[in-house]
Amino acid sequence: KAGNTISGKYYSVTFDNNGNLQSITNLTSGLTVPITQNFLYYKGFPGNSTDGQASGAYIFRPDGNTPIQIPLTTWGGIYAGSVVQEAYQQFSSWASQVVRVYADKPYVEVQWTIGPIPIDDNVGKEVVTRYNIPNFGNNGVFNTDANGREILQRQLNYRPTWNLQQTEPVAGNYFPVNAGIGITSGDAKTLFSVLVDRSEGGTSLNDGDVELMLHRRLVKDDGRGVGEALNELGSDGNGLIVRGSHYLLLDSLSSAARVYRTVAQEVLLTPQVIFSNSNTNSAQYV
Amino acid sequence: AVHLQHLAEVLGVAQHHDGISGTSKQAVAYDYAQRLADGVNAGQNVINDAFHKLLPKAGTPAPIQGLCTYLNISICNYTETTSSFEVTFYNPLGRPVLFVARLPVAGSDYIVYASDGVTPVPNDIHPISQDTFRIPTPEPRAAKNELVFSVNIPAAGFVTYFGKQLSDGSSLKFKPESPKVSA
Repeated sequence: KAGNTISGKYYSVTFDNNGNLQSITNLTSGLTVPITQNFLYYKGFPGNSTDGQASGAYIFRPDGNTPIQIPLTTWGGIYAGSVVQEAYQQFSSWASQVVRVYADKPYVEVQWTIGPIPIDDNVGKEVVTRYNIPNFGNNGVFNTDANGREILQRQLNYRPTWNLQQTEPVAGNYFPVNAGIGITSGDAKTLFSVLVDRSEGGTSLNDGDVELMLHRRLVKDDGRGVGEALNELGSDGNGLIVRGSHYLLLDSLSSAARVYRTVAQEVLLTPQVIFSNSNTNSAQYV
Repeated sequence: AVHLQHLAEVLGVAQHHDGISGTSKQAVAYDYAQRLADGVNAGQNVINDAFHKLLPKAGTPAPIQGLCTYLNISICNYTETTSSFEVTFYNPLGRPVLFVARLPVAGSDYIVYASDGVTPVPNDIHPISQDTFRIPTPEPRAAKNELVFSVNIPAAGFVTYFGKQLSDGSSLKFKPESPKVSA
């Protein structure tokens, strides 16, 4: 399909001429926001003579607070049908995704594929994706679910029940995301949510950010009992390739919950798909 | 009950945080994978038993039902290597769901029938993305495309849809999937 837009009944997504995510429109409410998305990685802290705590299986501890961007390398174009329209993006030989808008589903699906994370430079890497809506005004406040149950409000560098002395500006603001993470605009009119199909870590470090940890591969043991670096290998002996999906929802605050709760149910209890080959025609089968 | 108990027990073992979050040694991770694969294979027997009771008319055995455990990387022997297949969708939610099916196929022209077996439903054929092709597979891929269509599934119930290839099907050869057990 020519052009840079994919659309369905509920959502429209536009990409810039390089293939980067540019804007999302909720066609039901008429809301449009500019949005960017980047893939980045934090270097895992290896530990040193004065500070031995390495990043590992139990401990997320980046080496520095600024992640390194993995730029888009290949724009695979748009494929449009009557059921789904999708756009292909390649960020490196080990990071890629497909963005999908369905004709009849009230979300934008982002299916990412990460790995094997290269560690031949002996540097552990913790790969995140960061969605950003400029000037959103969420003021360091975001919401994550608690194990698929209650949605809890989180605030940067703050805990509601004790005085936090923050020593980890990135990791200390990461929270579990089991079903979803969301940010509310400063005027309290718009909610941007990202639902997940697996447990991830998430935060909102900068205004308008939703940042989610997708995959980690590290070279040092964190000394918390595993006795090995977090460097899981597949049956081919290489690092794991991980694939998952994000479901993006943009809606007015008053009607967002009605949509994200039903979508979250469908993500958690997704239909079971079973196959057969009966060698009969469909009418006979029925 | 024996098969279901096997699946329940391995799922119970895998509830430990080591089974979920990567805080185990590599050898233990392989062991979790093997246990889960064994449990899923046992669970497939339960699925087939259930469909033998639900699907056939009296005296007619139901066709063997199989899972496609590599469907998320666009591998499924049932849809890739035959020119016609049945797909049954079970919805565990207590309300109807519109589900979008995405099945790997070798051809480029298909018709999909709804659960009455005669009503065609709209479908798309999309190329399998390059990011899928870069994933190593246990056996060569037959599929180049994905067949995408919407399925209406009733509350806490199931429907069967039917796929049929309209062209390019002469070289297809179905091989039942062997049980997946990690090394």
